[in-house]
Amino acid sequence: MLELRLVQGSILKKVLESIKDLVNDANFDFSSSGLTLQSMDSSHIALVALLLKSEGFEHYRCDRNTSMGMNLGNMSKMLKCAGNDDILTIKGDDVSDTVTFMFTSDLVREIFFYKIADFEMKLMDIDNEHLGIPEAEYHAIVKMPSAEFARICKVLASIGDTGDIGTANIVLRQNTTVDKPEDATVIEMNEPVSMTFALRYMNTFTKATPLSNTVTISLSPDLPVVVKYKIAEMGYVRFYLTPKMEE
Amino acid sequence: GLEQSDLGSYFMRF
Repeated sequence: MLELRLVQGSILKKVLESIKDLVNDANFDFSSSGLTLQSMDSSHIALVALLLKSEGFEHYRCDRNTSMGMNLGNMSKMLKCAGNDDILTIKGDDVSDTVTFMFTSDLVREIFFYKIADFEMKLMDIDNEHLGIPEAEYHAIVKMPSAEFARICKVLASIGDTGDIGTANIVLRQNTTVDKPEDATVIEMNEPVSMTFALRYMNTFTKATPLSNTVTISLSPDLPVVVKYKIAEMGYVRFYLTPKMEE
Repeated sequence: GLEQSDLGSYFMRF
C-alpha cells in the first residue's frame, strides 16, 4: 500500500518539468523515509538525483519499499492536468501495474467548485543502473540566485561555443550586501579550480529554477560538477555533469 | 579536442 499526499502539488509538477528533458524513463523509489529517484541521461554524462522526504508530505504511507518505473513525458502530461494550487495524491499497490494521481482543488478557497480528478498511469519495467555517489570535499562552492545562473547559461549558450561570432567572458563576484539572503552570491573557495562543461546540459539543469530561489554549484577538478536546487522543507534536485577534458 | 567521460569513471556502479 502506497499513499502520498502533497498539499503543494505544484512541487511535483516543477520537479517533472526540471528532469523530463534529461531523462525519458526513471524508477521512483518509495521507502518509509521518502521518495527518491536517480537516473542518468542516455549518454551517461549527466545524472539527476531527487529526494522528497516523507516529512514534507501531508500524508505519507509506504508499507514496504517500492520502485515504480514511469515515463516522465507521460507523467508530466498527467500532472499538467492539475491546477497549480491543487493538492496531489499518489496511490499505488503491490499488485497492479499502474499508479494513480489524484488532484483535488483546495476545499476552503474553492468551496463552490470542489473538484476531484484522478488519472491512472501505466508503469513500466526499467533497468536502472545506480551509481554510488560519495560525499566529497569540493574546491569551490558557489551559492547564487538561481535566476541569475539560468540567465548566464542562456546568454553563453546563445553566443555558442565555436567562437564564430566572438567570445563572452562573465565574472561573478561574491556579493553579500543584499536586502534578501537569497539574492546573495557566496563563493567558498578552498583552492582555485578551472573547468569546462557542456552548456547544453547546464541549460537543461536550469529548468529547475522555479523550484528554488538559489542554486549551489560545487566544483572539483577530479569530479563531476554538482548543481543543486533545494526544495524547501522537502529535499532537493541535484544534477551531476562530467567535465570536458583534454584527452 | 575536449572529451567527456562516462559518469561511471567517476562514481561506482552498482
